[in-house]
Amino acid sequence: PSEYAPPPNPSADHLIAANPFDDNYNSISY
Amino acid sequence: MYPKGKAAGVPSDGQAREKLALYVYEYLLHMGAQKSAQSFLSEIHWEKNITLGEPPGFLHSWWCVFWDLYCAAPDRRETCEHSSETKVFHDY
Amino acid sequence: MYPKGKAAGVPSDGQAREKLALYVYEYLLHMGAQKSAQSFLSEIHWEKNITLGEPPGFLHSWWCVFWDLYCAAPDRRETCEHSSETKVFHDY
Repeated sequence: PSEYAPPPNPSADHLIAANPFDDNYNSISY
Repeated sequence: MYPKGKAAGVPSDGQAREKLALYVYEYLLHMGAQKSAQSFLSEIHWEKNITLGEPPGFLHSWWCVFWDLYCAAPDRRETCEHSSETKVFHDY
Repeated sequence: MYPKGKAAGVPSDGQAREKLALYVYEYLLHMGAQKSAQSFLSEIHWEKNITLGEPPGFLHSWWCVFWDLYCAAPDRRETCEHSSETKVFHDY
């Protein structure tokens, strides 16, 4: 992948494509 | 927005790239491009458990607002279609 | 930003969807996900010619600015990393 590619090890094992403007976004447990 | 080259060192950059990849993956699936979505994960070496948001997904929703605002900008609104809300937003 | 449901009828929506597909294709190629990019075009039955922008492409560049601004918002900046430029932008 290129230098701009996302980090190969994301910050969590379970990623949730939630809307970051949702009120409970930060409390969503990964 | 940033002095030339500074953009590369923006502290939120790593998280931004991770989020964008996640929302692009979600967008591909909501667009019905399943093969492309699976191929994308393997080409960026992500073997992760991913939960999607509601269709059409955040990237599509965010982009449509962004594009509407882009089209309603004073120096573009004569040539680009845009909503009345975004025109008011700019003028405000 | 729009009254409930209005977002569906935004005049720039059709153009926004086409632009997003174009910039996602560009993003996939610049990320090194060639197979995913080709599969995407065929799965959405895209027939038009595409000229790429410079790496990393428009979507990646604008998303990083957006995400940095999102992280620098007053109610998020304590927990999210962000650049000094976007903090000044918010405070201004």
